[in-house]
Amino acid sequence: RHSQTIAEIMGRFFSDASNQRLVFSMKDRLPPASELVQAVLRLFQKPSLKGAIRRQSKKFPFHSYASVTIYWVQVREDGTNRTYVIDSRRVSIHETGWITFDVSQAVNYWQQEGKVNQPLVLEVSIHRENIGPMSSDAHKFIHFSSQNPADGELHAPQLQLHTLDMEEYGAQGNCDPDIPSTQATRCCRRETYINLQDFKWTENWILDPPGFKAYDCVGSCQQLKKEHLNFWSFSAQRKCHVTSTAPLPLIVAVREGDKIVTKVVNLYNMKVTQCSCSSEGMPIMKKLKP
Amino acid sequence: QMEKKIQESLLRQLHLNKIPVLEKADVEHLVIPDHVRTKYVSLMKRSSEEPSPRGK
Repeated sequence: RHSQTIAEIMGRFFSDASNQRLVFSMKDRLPPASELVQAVLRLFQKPSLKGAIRRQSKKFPFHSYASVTIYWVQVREDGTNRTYVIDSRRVSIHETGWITFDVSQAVNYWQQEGKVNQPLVLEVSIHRENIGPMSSDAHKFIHFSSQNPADGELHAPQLQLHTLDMEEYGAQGNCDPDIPSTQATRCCRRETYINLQDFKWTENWILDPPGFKAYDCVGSCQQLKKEHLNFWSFSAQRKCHVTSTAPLPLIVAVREGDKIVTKVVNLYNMKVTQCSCSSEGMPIMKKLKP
Repeated sequence: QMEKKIQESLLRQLHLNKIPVLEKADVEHLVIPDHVRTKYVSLMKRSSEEPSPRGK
């Protein structure tokens, strides 16, 4: 404020969002041998009073939408909370009925924490679509049904977990070295040894290691059934993919001026550590921040 | 395929345009210093312990 050299821009609080927390008990909902394909949060939008909507539409004829954002709430050891944006969509005040959000990432974050007895906590924020003098109050007309019997028991928030049994749909770990892999083999990690000494260009240059186990992914995956294909948007062919890798460290000799020195280089993604079956187009889940 | 991948990754990390040519005599008496060996061993250990997500 008192500095001559720093231009000051005043800010104003402009948000009057309404936030609600949803708590889902996850105990025994995701069996250990299952893989989460998609988690869907369903909220029932209650009809707003027609008179109120009419008045609102008259005042702001082109602004009948609000934004609804879903957050995952991480309850940390020290009791503090951290929120992560999961999904967001615009919702019209004229709509009523079920609205769906993809909360797969939230369930994945919850799984990463490994606290199976902890519930999944989501936060629903209903806020203005735009900020500015012309922004409407449409967000004040959006209301979702709760578990309250007055809202109708069938309209309580729902979490749908779509899972696949990995015994049937997953990869099988390492390939059997005694059986040659073919297309009919179930997806597995095949051991391959890369002998660096076999390559002419590595001579007198790559000092260590002489070779390494690289592995690759071979085989095919069980395809989804018809009922899955009707439901999931990414139900393309399931293929055997590399899903986890490790780096390869090397000691190399390099010329620096007149001298030859040794260096360590770490080459990323050189060793396959895991193969999995997945459909193309499936979203890649993010890792939790430390 | 793997050979090409290793070669490209190595050149990129060392900021080299082409494969360096070293004679046997150049490296014959080369001693790998302890700090280089220690770093290599620790990376090797980590590499076999922790799988990292693809694309890291």
